[in-house]
Amino acid sequence: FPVAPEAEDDGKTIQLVESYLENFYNLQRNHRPHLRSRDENPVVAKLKEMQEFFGLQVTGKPDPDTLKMMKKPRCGVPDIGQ
Amino acid sequence: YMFTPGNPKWKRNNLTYRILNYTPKMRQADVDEAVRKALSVWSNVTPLTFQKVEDKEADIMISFAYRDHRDNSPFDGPNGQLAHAFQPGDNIGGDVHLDEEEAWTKDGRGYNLFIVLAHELGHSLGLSHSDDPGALMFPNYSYTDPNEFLLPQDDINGIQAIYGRSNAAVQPTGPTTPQACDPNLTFDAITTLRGEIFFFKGRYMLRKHPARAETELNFISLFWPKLPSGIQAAYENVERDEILLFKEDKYWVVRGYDIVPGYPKPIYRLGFPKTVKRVNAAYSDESTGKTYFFVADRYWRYDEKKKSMDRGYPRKIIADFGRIGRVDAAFQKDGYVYFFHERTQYQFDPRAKRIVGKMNSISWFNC
Repeated sequence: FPVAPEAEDDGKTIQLVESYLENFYNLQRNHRPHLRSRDENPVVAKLKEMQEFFGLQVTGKPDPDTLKMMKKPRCGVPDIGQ
Repeated sequence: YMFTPGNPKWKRNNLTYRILNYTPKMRQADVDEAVRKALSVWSNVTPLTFQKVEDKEADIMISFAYRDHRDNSPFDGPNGQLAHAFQPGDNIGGDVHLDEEEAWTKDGRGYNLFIVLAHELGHSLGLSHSDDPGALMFPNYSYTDPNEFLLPQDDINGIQAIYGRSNAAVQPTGPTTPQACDPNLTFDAITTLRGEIFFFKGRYMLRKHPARAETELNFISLFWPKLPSGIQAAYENVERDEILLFKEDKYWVVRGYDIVPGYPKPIYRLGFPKTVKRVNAAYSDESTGKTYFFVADRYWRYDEKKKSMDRGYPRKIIADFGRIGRVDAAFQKDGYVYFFHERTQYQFDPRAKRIVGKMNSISWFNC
């Protein structure tokens, strides 16, 4: 069936967030997604790190301010680690 | 500021650079000038020197590249990632790569090559990203007129921590980023704008929306790239949905994101005598259609409908507004006028014609 517009947006949002965190915050791509980890979700942890760096409210969620920041043109060098 | 992990730095102060190729979007001379100016941003504040070389390996190799360019960090086409650079070291160390698919320019359109290069060269010299939103090494692109560019203090502190201070007799200093809750914060100008309040300071605006607790800090250039920094007075004409901004003997009329064509104009068009060189502050009373301009210890009153200054002005500020001293900035909200002078703010009731409150300048920021 055609994907509902909202779900499609969700997909894009997830892709934007994950690629941003992989590019600039060393988010490691989870090679065994089927295993549930007891640790904090790494995306949430990295999202908090990014929000703290940019002085955003640290929610661990891809809220509008965070997505707006992720869409800004920027330098390709990571913000943490090299 | 932050160092690149491992604190890499060049072991020599006399470095070389080479421009490997050019973007067809700019004249070669303009690319050369952007590179030269970007390097001088760092050489002006450290003992570092940069010598241009041709036809041989240089410490810093500058090139424009497409997508995958064999350094494990492919570019992503227009916008997104604009450029990247490598930390000091041999071979690719120090090199700067610019995404050829960006709209490179020498002005405020697209992406200003000088600004992006100056940032990337910070990486080439060993700096990482800073979380100071006003720093050149802040990761996001923001335009500043290259003619007005001053390396911020945060970046000066960072690069000097690596290479030491400049050999110049007078040590260069740079602008600092205003902190909303800094008790010493003063303002150049303040205006309301569609229900929000904009506080101008240097090249920044602190933006306060009544429904949001936090204060947003932006560059003036983010909204209005053609406006200068250092706005000295501003007021909103609510009826016309415009704000007027003043600097020295010129003023601009802005509607939304657009500067109304034909501006800036001389302030004398408003009826100021030639003896007036700048306006310190202004506010407009929506209910009476009168706008008040404050210059030194006097003020003028302008009739927005007649589009002319009222007779009998200037008058002494103290005669009609009481002991508020010189006015740095002013705005009217909910019937009260707020006058700012250095770190103090006076709340004035125009109906009662007297001061009814005195606060710190930062009282609007929920500190």
